[in-house]
Amino acid sequence: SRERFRETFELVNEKFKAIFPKLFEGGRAELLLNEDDVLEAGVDLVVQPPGKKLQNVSLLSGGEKAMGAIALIFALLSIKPAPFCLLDEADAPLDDFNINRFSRFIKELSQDSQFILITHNKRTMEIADSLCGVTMEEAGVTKLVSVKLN
Amino acid sequence: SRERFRETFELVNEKFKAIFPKLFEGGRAELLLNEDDVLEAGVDLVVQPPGKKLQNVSLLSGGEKAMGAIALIFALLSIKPAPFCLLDEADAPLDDFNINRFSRFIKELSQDSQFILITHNKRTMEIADSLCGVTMEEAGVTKLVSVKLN
Amino acid sequence: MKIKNLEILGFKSFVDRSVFNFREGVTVIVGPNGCGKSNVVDAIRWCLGEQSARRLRGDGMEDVLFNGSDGRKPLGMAEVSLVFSNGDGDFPTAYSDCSEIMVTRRAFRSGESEFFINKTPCRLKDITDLFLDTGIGKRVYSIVEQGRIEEIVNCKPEDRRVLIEEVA
Amino acid sequence: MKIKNLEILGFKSFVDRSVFNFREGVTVIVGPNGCGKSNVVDAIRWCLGEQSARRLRGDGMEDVLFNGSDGRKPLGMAEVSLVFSNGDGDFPTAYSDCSEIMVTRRAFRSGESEFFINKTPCRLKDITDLFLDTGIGKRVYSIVEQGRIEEIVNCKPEDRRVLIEEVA
Ligand SMILES: Nc1ncnc2c1ncn2[C@@H]1O[C@H](COP(=O)(O)OP(=O)(O)OP(=O)(O)O)[C@@H](O)[C@H]1O
Ligand SMILES: Nc1ncnc2c1ncn2[C@@H]1O[C@H](COP(=O)(O)OP(=O)(O)OP(=O)(O)O)[C@@H](O)[C@H]1O
Ligand SMILES: [Mg+2]
Ligand SMILES: [Mg+2]
Repeated sequence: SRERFRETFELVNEKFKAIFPKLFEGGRAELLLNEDDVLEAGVDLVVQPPGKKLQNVSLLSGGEKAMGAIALIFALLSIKPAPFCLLDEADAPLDDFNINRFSRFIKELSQDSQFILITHNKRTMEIADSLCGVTMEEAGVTKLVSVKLN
Repeated sequence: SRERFRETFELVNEKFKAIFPKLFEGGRAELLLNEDDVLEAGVDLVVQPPGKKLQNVSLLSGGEKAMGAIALIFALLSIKPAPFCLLDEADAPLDDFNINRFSRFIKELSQDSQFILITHNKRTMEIADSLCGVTMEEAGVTKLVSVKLN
Repeated sequence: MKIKNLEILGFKSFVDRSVFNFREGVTVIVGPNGCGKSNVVDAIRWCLGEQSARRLRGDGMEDVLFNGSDGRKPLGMAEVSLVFSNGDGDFPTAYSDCSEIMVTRRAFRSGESEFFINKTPCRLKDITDLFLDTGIGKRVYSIVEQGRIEEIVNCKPEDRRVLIEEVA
Repeated sequence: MKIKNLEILGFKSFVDRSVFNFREGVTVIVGPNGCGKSNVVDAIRWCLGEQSARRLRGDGMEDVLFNGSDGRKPLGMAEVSLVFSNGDGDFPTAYSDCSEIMVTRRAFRSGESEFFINKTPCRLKDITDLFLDTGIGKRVYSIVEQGRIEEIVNCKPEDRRVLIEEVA
């Protein structure tokens, strides 16, 4: 219904506007309806990293897009929680500063939600409450092993 | 012309079959024409990492696909060289073992070709003959700086 | 509702039975390229009712059955079970008196499929209905596959609208 | 043919003139997210004659002009120059007696464009023709943009054929 979509859109947008600058340590972002008719409108996205000018989302860098996407996903999850959030190598395009912000933000959210992260990055591993090792000692055969972080 | 395509296809395929097991330290791969008519045929790809069964390329992991793609690109470059090869974060999906194989292979090829690599990975940085730092001290303004690797 | 454990047998590269126990907080899965980490994601999606072979990186549903390696013959069955615990008392109404829900999906090389909730046979629809209102429903935004994180930023405005509708 | 240097001014985030010197072997470009590394790739493609705004991550060609930041006003012109040296004496025939070739592309906010080879005005076609047989031609496979490494493995067989045709 028109009312329900409008309401949900506003809730998600408020969360997104709040989460984005927390994750980016500055800047701003929001969702916009691209038409007056709430039942037909698509949802546009504007993102402005700290100090930069507001421009086409497509011009953002790989790392900036990933961080923006993460902020939007967390906004959706905060309105309608899921039993768990599963991210497969979402940190692959991130530099050290952003991996730090990303992992600290997840650690904070993990007090209320379960997170399952797949990663190759040592810093992301550091926030683990439990670590699962997946290997193939025998070619083609997956085996689970316990992992120690030095 | 039919002859020329057939010839080039065979040359690229020979190189690809040779480069793949060097890069993967085992396994095999090849290109196949999916029709008898050489002028209409598309080029299929089969990849078999060491010890695994030959299967649909789509089932490969992110890292395996990246390594397979790199092997094919190098095969094309060996037949028709370009003044330089520019790879933007091609190593993002690779684990430590593959980053090692990837960077050593490039180091070897770089005796005859110039490579320009963009990366966040410290191990890839180690094979640099020259290192360019790109920063934004002033938000939104790119500035080049010299970089020291410890 | 919390995810408690995951058991995989015969699904893709999990030729031997593997059990994942998920505790509170952050679970991190690590390992070299090609060892099976993303296959875990496929297993979870498949168990929750994913019907698109493409979303599981295959051409057809038979691609999820272990099809052999140098040392092992192909298997004829794949089975994945997920166990959820009633952490916040927020189980779907039909199961509000259960402390746990176990969802199981089995597939055979013959093409047959079997589905179970708490070890009782059911239809695929019963599984997807179970999760409809839980955030891991049809357009599950809580699972982001490898290489797809940018999709929500790059997609068309109409597709992004669908995500908001999913939450509504 | 070797790439010798690259000069960027007013193109995307390169509001101040920047010069890259490329030596033998491996050049590695590093820096934090969003600082301009991939913009270097866009600058090279643009200078070599890229006409698709989408391939440069924009909506229109005006997206390559520096459009301002908190501290700087937008610029009205973008200019990128590439210098190649005749390393192995393999320059295109028309320039076989030159030791270097400099290719320059300029764009103005008014929509005008200018092109130069060795500082002599020319058309865009002269630049693309120059590189036709050099492996950095139309379907340049020697430049792999961010996130696109898997394309050659995931693409349709017809598209992969095009790459072989490009080499033939
Ligand atoms: N039906 C199947 N039978 C046997 N092996 C399979 C099957 N389907 C996929 N595989 C294998 O599983 C491997 C892929 O595993 P997966 O994608 O989980 O790797 P990964 O650990 O995520 O690696 P990466 O770090 O590179 O992303 C491939 O080598 C593939 O050949
Ligand atoms: N026309 C323009 N004017 C000003 N800034 C621009 C313009 N076009 C793009 N940018 C900015 O350039 C930045 C992107 O740079 P780039 O893609 O080169 O980053 P990067 O160094 O590759 O980062 P990553 O490591 O995340 O891939 C964005 O923040 C974008 O806003
Ligand atoms: Mg994976
Ligand atoms: Mg980049």
